[in-house]
Amino acid sequence: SLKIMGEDVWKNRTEKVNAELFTLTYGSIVSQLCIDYQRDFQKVNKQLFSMGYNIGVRLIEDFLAKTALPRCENMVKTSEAISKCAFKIFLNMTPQVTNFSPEKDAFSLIIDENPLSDFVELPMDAMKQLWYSNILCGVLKGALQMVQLECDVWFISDVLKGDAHTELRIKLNKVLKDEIPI
Amino acid sequence: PQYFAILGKSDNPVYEAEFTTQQGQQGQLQKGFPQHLKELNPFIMHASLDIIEDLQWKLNSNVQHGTNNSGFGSFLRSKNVNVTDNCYLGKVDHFYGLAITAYLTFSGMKFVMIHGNLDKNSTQVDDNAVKSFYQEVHELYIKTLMNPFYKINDPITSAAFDTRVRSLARKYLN
Amino acid sequence: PTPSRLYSESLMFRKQEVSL
Repeated sequence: SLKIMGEDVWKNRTEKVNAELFTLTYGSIVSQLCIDYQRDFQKVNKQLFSMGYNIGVRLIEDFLAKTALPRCENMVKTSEAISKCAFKIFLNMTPQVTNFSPEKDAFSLIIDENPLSDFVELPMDAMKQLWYSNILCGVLKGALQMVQLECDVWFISDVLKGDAHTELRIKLNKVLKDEIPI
Repeated sequence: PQYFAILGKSDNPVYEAEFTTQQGQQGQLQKGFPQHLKELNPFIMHASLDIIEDLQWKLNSNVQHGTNNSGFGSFLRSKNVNVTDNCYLGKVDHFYGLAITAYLTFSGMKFVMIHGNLDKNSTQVDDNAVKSFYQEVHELYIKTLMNPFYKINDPITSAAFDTRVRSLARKYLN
Repeated sequence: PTPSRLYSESLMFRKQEVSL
């Protein structure tokens, strides 16, 4: 039902924009960051994450308004909501959910078609350090934090670096509880 | 043999390659241009740029009213073909039996090729095959442009690009 | 050097849209 909902929202309740415009805009941001930070790719990764975080804390509002999803009971449900609904609605793709930890508090998303990295070839010096799509990690971190899930999100592998697939890992650290102000 | 180059906005070579003929039936080795011609190729190509730019900026007076924009002539006039949206200019120049063909991308990059002939006779150019070659290289060039880390007008140093261009040359030119 | 996938992707048959 999450899959059907995701497809329905994508088809009927989502305004769309040309994917090439999106890809080229993101590409120009990343390449400009590389120039601005004088090819210090750790700083670029950090800045992309920060940008993504700022997007994520806002994007979750739009997501919940469109889907009206209730709170997920566990991380398994959360992973399905992320892959079948969120990625579908915003990026028109459905990553695969795999590699659940034994405690079911961590999982991986295998991203096959990433519109952010279409037609990208990393320069040699960037291959070792730059996580090109690191903005996605920030988006997920920010969005999950707004629904009281404090998570670590990071890339394990990336096809742009020559790996077999692009894998993103999400690990729940703790469930945040609203605290009464002093 | 052919000498192919992609020329940038300042007539700078963005990509260069020489395509040699295939092995002959008598087991001849691959033959390229003779050494003295190899050194001359960039100069021959450079000499044809004036003609190419003349064609590039000449308005096509053969365009009918209403078929293209407001009826003004469009750019990219070909000497041989009257199609207004044609990037392929055909044979634009010659140099002592060598033929020079050209193709213009929409952003003004020039694809130019010198066609040699080992028999030292005047070279015949198969327009359809050459046009197909140029069009496929154009697609490869667009993919290169889509890479945000590639700066326009910079040399294309990708080995993958070179391999694909050479395989297109084998497919269409030899 | 990593084999390039840049030239094996098609320009035409790709996803055309993402969410605005």
